[in-house]
Amino acid sequence: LPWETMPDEELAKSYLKSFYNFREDNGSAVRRALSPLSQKLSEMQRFFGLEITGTLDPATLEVMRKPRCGVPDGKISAFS
Amino acid sequence: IFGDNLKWQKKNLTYRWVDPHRRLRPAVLLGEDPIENYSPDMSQAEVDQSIEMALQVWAGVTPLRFSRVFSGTADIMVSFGRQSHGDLYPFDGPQGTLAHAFAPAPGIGGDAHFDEDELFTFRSEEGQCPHLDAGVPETLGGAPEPVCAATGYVLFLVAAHEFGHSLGLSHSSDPGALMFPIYTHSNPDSFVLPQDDVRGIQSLYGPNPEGPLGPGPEPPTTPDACDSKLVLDAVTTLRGEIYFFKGRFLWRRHTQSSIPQQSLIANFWPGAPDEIDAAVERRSSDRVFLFKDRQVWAFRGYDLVAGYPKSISSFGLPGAVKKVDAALLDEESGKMLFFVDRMLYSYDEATETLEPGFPQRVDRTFPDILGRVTAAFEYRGFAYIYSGPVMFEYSLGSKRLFRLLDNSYFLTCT
Repeated sequence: LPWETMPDEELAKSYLKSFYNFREDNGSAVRRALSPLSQKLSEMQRFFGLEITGTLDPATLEVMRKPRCGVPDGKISAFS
Repeated sequence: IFGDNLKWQKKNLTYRWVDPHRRLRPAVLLGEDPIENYSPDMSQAEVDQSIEMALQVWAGVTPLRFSRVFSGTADIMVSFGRQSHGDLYPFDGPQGTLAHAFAPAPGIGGDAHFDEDELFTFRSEEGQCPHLDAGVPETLGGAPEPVCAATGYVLFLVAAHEFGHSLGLSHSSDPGALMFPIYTHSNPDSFVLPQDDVRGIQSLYGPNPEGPLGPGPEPPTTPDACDSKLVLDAVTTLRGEIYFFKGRFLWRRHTQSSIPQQSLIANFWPGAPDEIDAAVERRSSDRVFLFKDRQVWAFRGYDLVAGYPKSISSFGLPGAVKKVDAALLDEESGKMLFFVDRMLYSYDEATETLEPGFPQRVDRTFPDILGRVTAAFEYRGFAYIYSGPVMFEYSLGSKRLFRLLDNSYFLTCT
């Protein structure tokens, strides 16, 4: 789907999979204080200087919808 | 830079245009020359010039030198491709991802790929988006359009960013840097590599031994909210947030959050000027006005209001006024105050005329302000008036001075 027509959560998951190595099911049974989605959102928010909420707030969505370079911010060297 | 300190071990690098699909076919690798692949959006000459200019951005500040080859495998293979294009990192169609590149390494390392589903251009006039310049009707609202999507992304800017990766730079979290991952529109003719990028690339390769080719502008830096000497260009409220302007940048801070978020003005309002003189919100009509020289821009949300920019005379200011230093609107009384040099003008929103008795000296209304006013805004019945890095807090009703503060009171240093 084009980015602008994706539901917000789907957009966020797709974005975080592309640029923050987000995996929906990591197979871990350990109870986490923060969901993997929330952790990755926090990572992204920290990089962009957004308020770190771990939630999909309007400012975070706004950044996700902007045109950008396709190289992941976190695992960039994995390309090579 | 990349975590593994990836960089080229040589100073002379080659580049070449190539179709990535063909490159991966064994027959091609065994000797059949690939077909050169150009963007359908631009002429071959424009693509060539964009790529050469993008490489020169990096050559200008390092010992690196680039030469183009027309056959065989170059260090930096450049291509346009769409969707799955042979590297296991498919593109996503229009918008979203514009391009990607690989860190220095043999093989695919250093290569740069551009998403053919995007509309690339050589340049856009005046570094702005022509489709936004005409303005939109005031009744239109909704989500912002992607920056310059209708007129295309400047290939030079995208390529210069990607070649930063090709040479060993990772993404920067400095929103003013070329290596910031979000596309920012600017005029290629006046582009100067920002300081953050210069420091990054020179940490890998050192400076250009030939020095700068001539006197040129200094690399632009990004303003720091923690700088105690910071003098803001303008401050305004906007839909429950406070916006602080400096150069090409703004910080926005929600009044219930202590963390300001820094962006480029161009990322908010592609048609807005940089280095504005003043800004003011009129909440009753949901507009924010940005002043620069003798012009004023009005925005509603992300959209330029039809008919703007206009002359500042539309606020009753006489022709002798060349620029406004600061502005604030007292919604309670309906008076818009303009600070011009040491003088104060009061514009009555109801009658749409300047109030009688104005202009008058600023210190007649605000007796403690003896220096030039640099920014001002209204918040919860108080006027916050900046003179350099100092901020005066006045009650708008009584004009009584309450406190002397500094930038960090609202624009927190994080």
